[in-house]
Amino acid sequence: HPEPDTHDEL
Amino acid sequence: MNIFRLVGDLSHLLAIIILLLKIWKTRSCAGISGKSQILFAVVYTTRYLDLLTTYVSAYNTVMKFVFIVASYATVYLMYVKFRATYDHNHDTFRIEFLLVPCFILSLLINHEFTVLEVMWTFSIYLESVAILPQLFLVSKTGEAESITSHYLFALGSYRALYLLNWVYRYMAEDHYELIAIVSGVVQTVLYCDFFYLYITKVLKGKKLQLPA
Repeated sequence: HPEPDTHDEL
Repeated sequence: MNIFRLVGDLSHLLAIIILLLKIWKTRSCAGISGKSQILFAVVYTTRYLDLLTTYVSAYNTVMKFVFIVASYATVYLMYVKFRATYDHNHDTFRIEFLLVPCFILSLLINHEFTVLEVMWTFSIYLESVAILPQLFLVSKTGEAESITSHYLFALGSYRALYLLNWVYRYMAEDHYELIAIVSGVVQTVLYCDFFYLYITKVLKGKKLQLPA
């Protein structure tokens, strides 16, 4: 699964 | 966004507000670890470096801004404005023993060897142990004011709710971030004995007394 490029969590 | 993460973020925000109100209203930071607050300021600074470069959502940007401002305001209140009430005799945890290992680990284990990503990873590792000076202070003084225990309960609950958020995201979106998950488990485990004392004592109206 692709590593998330931006962290969308706080 | 899911309900677990939303309630988790609100619990986090509540904890920060409880702490600021406690210090501001009582004009005292007795029983609060300034070292933990410094670590939290470092956590938000290193995690939100992309605040001005990456836009995720208005909610995300506003919350990041609030967390950074509130953490520095708390450090300011503790070390400047109400410095006379700061319990430096008991707040003696050596935070360099947390900062250095977390930094080294973030250089070794990360998703991508870039400044932003290593700083984000460092902040994740540091957040998982940032509460240790506070728990150490409570164990040294043997007790905590009830407002302080409410602060700790809200703060500990936030990452526990994030664990549920990660379970949900894995099941619903096939998305997981192992570094955040492992650190989040460590962070939540550190609160376990406090959670036990909080539920068995504070919720019954008793003071949080640690067994001597």
